[in-house]
Amino acid sequence: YNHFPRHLKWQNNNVTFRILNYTPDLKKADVDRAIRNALNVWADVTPLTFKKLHHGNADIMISFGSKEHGDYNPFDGPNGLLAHAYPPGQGIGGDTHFDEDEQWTKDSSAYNLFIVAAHELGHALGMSHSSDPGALMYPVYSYATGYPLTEDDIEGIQALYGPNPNARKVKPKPDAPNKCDPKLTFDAVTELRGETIIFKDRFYWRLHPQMPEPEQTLIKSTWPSIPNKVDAAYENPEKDLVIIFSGIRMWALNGYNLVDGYPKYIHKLGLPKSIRKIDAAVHIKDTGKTLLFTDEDYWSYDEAAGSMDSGYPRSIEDDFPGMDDEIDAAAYHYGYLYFFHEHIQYEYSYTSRKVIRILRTNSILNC
Amino acid sequence: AHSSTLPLPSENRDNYLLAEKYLRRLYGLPAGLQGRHSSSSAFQTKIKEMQRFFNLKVTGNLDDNTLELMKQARCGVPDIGE
Repeated sequence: YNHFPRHLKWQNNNVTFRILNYTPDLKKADVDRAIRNALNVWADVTPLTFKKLHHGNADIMISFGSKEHGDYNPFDGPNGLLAHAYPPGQGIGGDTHFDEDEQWTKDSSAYNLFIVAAHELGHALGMSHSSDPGALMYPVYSYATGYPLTEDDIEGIQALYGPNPNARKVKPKPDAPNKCDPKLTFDAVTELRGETIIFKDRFYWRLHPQMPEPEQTLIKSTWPSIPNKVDAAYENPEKDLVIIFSGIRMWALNGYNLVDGYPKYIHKLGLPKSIRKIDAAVHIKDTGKTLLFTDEDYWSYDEAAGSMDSGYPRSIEDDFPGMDDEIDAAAYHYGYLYFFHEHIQYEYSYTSRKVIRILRTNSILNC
Repeated sequence: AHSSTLPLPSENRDNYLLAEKYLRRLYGLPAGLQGRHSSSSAFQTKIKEMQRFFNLKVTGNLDDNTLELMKQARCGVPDIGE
């Protein structure tokens, strides 16, 4: 998180606000509710209270305007800049402006006013932008459901105002995982047209041969309809598809686009109903088989036939000597399988059928 | 005076102008005449600042990922923390 220079903040915890005008995109009551809920997000974790004024000068003056709207800091028409706000202070300090040229909504069909308002009011209270891609105070818009603050946001605002003495129980989102945390584990690993995608919590890292630095992004900002948690994933290069597993459902991606007709149940692959989650999946290009790992067992799915091979499940330990533990994620490169388990990855030679090297899980992330 | 010896292709020029406007607005790139090449130090410095903030590869160049991020909808407050 970041603050503004000199940690600008309101000296009085009882802050006033006033809504000067309304967007025609939403009912007045919807705008009122969105602003009130956005203020409550911050009130819940600080001693701050917000009193609504209907006339006169309030600390936080809220308005909708387009292009040049009176503060010599013009908006730019649809998209681009959505809103801005001023840090705590007299006059324009705390004032919050929304770009009327945007389409404001209560859902995810356009820019969600509650989410943008919660972010901007963070500025109006003294928060600057965070570089944590999952934080509410991250500069780029991303629609998300559930509690909007992360631990990073809460730490930041409480560094200015302290905690709420009558704290309501809140469930902040965890901060973005640190790629060089020695205890880092992966949820899933897959290739995607020459890039490597690593899923962890609500995020994924994107590795590209020409990008020495992995790029961390929210899953939902790329694939809004995929859950925040991915269990397993693999690429079928012949069909140019990436299959994503979460719980008993699976999605298919063609590049970064979701394929119609998904999600489907994983049992369509031939797994028994008793299987409720896939731990890891990997496609062996040389055999055309996809291996699906669940607990101590694994299955072999024949992509060409579109059916599960008979004789499965088989024991991982029996067929992959040296792998006597559950598998978080798996990848296959040039005849070598990479099994990820907690903070260790095992390089397994598919031909000589043995583990030939162990590495740290996040060595793949240049750590 | 502009120091460009070759006219930039229109798409590059559009991208360059978008980046210049973004950096001027959100990273304090000084306004006024600049060398039109992205190699001008102020331009590169500000691009690096933005790439560092967004955990992108710090190159100082207007690469695809940097440009893609500049085009995303966002808040108009500068990304300058403490």
